Amino acid sequence: DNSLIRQVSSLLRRLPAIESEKFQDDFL
Amino acid sequence: EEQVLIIREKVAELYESEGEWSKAAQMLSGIDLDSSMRLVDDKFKLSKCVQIARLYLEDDDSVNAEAFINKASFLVSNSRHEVLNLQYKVCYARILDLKRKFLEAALRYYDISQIEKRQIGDETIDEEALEQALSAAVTCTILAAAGPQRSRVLATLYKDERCLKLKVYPILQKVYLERILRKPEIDAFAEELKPHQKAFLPDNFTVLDRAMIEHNLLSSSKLYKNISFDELGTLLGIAPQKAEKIASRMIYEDRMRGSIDQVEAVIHFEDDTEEMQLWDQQIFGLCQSLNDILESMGNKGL
Amino acid sequence: MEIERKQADLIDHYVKQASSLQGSSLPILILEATSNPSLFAFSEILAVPTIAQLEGTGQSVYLNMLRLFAYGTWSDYKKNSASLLQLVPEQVLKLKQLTVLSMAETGKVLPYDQLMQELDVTNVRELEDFLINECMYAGIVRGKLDQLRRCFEVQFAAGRDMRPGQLGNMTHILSSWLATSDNLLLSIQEKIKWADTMSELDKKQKKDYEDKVEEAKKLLS
Repeated sequence: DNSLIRQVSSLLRRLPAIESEKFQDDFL
Repeated sequence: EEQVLIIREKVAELYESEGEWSKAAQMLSGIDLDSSMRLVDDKFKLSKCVQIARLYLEDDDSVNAEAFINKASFLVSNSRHEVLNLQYKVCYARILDLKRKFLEAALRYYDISQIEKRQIGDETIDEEALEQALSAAVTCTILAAAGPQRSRVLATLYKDERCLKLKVYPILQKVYLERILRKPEIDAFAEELKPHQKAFLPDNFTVLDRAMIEHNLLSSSKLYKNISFDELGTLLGIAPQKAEKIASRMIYEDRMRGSIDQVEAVIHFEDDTEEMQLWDQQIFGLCQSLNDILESMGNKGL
Repeated sequence: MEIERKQADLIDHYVKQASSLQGSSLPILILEATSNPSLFAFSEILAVPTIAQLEGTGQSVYLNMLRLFAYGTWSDYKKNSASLLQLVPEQVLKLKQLTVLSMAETGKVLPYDQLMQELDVTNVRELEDFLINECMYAGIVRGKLDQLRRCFEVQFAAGRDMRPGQLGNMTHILSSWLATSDNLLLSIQEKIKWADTMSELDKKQKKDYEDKVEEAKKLLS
């Protein structure tokens, strides 16, 4: 199903959820 | 006094027929409504106050009009006369509008636009008048200073189907969606405004300028992490100094989060959310999208 | 997924039309679909048999155009423009929007220089206006423009049509995401178990300690 595939493709692009340096510091 | 009253009303009528609104109002103002010499009933007092206020408003004289509307406000609460009450409401909304209390004016215009009856006394309320009140409500809301209450009124108006027909709808939509308004759109909107809504404020910005720049700054803060004032000036179609001045005031008044680096001439828009919160939001959004996909797979029987 | 909802009806409309049309009306349909401002997905139309039958005919150039919009970018068009049809402005705009979606597949931070090169844009203002008006306000991407670092941070981008061979990669990413999530859940459960054990131990130690204190008190008294 092409629409689902596009949605999954868009979803995967949101990974990783966050990757800013500031986040690394806060997370650690 | 009776004879004076009749003469004054006649002369006022003549002034009115010649479009001398303030003179007609002054003529009627000379009637002593609180005379101890004769009994004047509240309905008559109310009708005169409203009539005088309406005449002054024909000349956009909100100060004198307000004096009589204030007098009328003591009488209107006990009044059963719907026509007078409606006229009072319209006067009051227009006075707030003239005094640039835009959000209060918008709420009253909106209230007037929602009148259900189409016949009040011997007055017929036509759709066009209601549409005008609705349009005035939208215009005043757009001109009001950005803030949570304005956002609530914007949402109410945006969701009101009747607004779709208004000429001002495209602007309402962009303002509600927090989208940047470009100069051609602002100029088109300016054509619909009344003189006092384009008047210059003490800080040498017009009411419209300030409302539009504030709106565009907030819209920009949704799109940018940071932007140079030169670029911001180009984006908003204004001088960079003007953008900086209004941005600094909005930050100071806590109506926009951010900081200004004057050396680099850059504004940094701060996102309120902490990184960890942002992480949570992103994960929440991810799970939401995942659910959407699983749901549509379910709907397709996969 | 908003964008998918919006374009679902459009896709159905063009697929139905493509299925019922023949011959010279198909190119018109392809031109219409690739110019429609609200349509960003073309693989369903590509899959219609009557469209696939254009292959090898005098109208295969339209089939190539549809493929370009399903999988290609503005650079692809420029590289092959000799063998492709001239695009109308609406198509140029759409292909550039699709190019941003393709770039968003490669990373979440898109440098302005790369964007300007890929989109044939000469200055920052023009690039930002394009990203604001034609991408973010069109609902196909969401993100933040960072002028100082000259980059566009993408928070959301609509999915493009799946190019042949991409499915394996997607399956791989999904599997590793699943594995990571499973491992994460496992390690969270282990942590919880460890915490429980430690708290049990802690309680036991505390009790032993209190017993010893009691004993010492008895001895003293």
